[in-house]
Amino acid sequence: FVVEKLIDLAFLEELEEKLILSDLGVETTMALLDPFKNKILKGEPVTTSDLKRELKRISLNLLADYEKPFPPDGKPGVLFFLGVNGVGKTTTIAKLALKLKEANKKVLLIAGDTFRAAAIDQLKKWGERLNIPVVAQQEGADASSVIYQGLEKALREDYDFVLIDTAGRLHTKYNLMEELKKMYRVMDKLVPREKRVNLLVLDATTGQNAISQAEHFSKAIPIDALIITKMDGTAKGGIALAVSHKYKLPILFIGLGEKAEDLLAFDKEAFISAILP
Amino acid sequence: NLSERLEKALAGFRDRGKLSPDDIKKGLREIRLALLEADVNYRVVKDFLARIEARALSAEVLESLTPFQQIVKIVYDELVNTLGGKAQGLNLSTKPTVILLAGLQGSGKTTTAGKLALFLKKRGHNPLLVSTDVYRPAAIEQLKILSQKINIPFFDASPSEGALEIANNAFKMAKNTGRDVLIVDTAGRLHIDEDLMEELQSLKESLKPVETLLVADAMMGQDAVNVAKTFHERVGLTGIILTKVEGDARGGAALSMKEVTGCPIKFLGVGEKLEALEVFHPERLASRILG
Ligand SMILES: Nc1nc2c(ncn2[C@@H]2O[C@H](COP(=O)(O)OP(=O)(O)OP(=O)(O)O)[C@@H](O)[C@H]2O)c(=O)[nH]1
Ligand SMILES: Nc1nc2c(ncn2[C@@H]2O[C@H](COP(=O)(O)OP(=O)(O)OP(=O)(O)O)[C@@H](O)[C@H]2O)c(=O)[nH]1
Ligand SMILES: [Mg+2]
Ligand SMILES: [Mg+2]
Repeated sequence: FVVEKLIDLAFLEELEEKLILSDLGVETTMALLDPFKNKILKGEPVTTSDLKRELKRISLNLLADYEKPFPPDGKPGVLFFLGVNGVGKTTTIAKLALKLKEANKKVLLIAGDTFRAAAIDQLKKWGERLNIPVVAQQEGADASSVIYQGLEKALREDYDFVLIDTAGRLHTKYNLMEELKKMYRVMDKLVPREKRVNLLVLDATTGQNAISQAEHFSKAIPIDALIITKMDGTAKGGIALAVSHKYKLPILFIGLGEKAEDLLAFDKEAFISAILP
Repeated sequence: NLSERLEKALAGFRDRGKLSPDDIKKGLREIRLALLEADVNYRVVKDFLARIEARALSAEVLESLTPFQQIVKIVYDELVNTLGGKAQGLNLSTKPTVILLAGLQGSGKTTTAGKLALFLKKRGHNPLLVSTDVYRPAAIEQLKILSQKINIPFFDASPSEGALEIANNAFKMAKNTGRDVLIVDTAGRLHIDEDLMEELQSLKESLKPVETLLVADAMMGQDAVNVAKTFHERVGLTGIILTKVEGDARGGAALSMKEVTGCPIKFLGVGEKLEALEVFHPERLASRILG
């Protein structure tokens, strides 16, 4: 049988290291551990299992919940993907498109990255692989006009879902954030807000900068949820907990690889258990 | 910034006359928090603090009229020192010199390959670009388009060929056409992906690159240490290129990676355009990590 141990400051220090190494961040880690530190200093006994149970409970509550149906109910449901460069937006679109197609939905992709070399090519290749149509213009075209064209087609041809790819953009770049706002206004003209989901894609290997990303993107347009990619690496994605809590952003999916099948619905328990075993 | 944080944490010391060793310990805790918030690895922070503790507890600080400036200077100097003293160039000794780029998915390798080619062309070299990424859709097209933009020869291939085959053929072409540098882009890969790390190893063994550069995202968190260490152990790196530096990521991962591998940071990617590549200077990154 297991002997119940009482925690001490050394134990907390080891736990602090583990949490920080998971990218939970100093602020969240201290908020979680300080109450227990104070208990120890006051001489109150806390067992390791008490601590673990409590931390798990608190952490689970820090993760925001998605209060609406996903995918959205109306037709066409518009899934708009945004995020900084290289996080996995285009690949994630392919993954989610496959899921929707497998659920017998009529899916359309819009190649809204008109800036980066071969970005349109990349999405088109995914479209061919999955046998899903892609609306695109040429590199250098106005992204908002491609989006408008795509949404018109979706409405006209009765698509169930539209997934919109956008160029990676650093959240600190004014004109790129303005472009994002313009895309949002354009979508507003054709599809009501309640049918649209704005998905911020975050890379699991990202550190504290994810907070700034969420901050700036949320200020530009309303963000509905997060997708955390590259969770198949060794990074634990702990910063997603801080972002989810601070900006009330639920995590909907995690990316676990480079293939179209590698997208999993977010499991709160599994996520927390990986950080707090 | 750090100096303000120290002021706040050690507020009131002036009423006590001067700083005590206990005040210094408090100051070190503040420095620790600042470094962790800048994404420096937990264990690297520990070692770093141990190195500056002795200097921080010295008479030069305790007796100083401006102890905070002293402490911040000590931290700054140690950061610059750890990040690598002075700028280190590329080793272009053989002909053709092979530069092999590697790293995690999406870190900026393909774009950086283009940037390096332009950088070298401007300095009178004749680079040839090649992509060995046979996995990502339109990866080869991406580098081809970049090459065309900067008017640099591109060794075209089809993803149906193997990465190693493409690399070897590109090397032959570089040799036969008098190109003095061959820049090899590779597919993004996880450091824990056995097959792809083996592929990278065989690329290295076959090409014998003079430079094997890890292309790493400036916004990486604590995991940067694992990634850099593993790539270095498996393949042997000669340098690091940090990308997306023009954002607001503090870049602490750079310190961690340099510390655990000893590999010099050679360049910084500072934008999406092919001109956006800078030679690394430790001072600027040190100020940034300090906040
Ligand atoms: N291991 C792993 N790789 C991923 C995952 N998601 C995406 N990738 C890879 O990450 C790289 C970048 O993916 P993209 O989909 O091009 O990223 P992006 O955000 O669209 O990039 P930009 O449009 O250039 O900003 C590719 O090599 C993908 O295969 C994931 O969940 N796991
Ligand atoms: N803002 C900024 N973006 C960059 C920089 N370097 C690369 N990028 C962008 O980062 C994204 C990913 O770049 P890629 O060159 O495709 O990355 P990669 O490492 O080749 O990706 P994989 O081949 O999928 O592993 C693209 O959107 C690039 O434009 C940089 O220094 N700053
Ligand atoms: Mg993309
Ligand atoms: Mg690439």
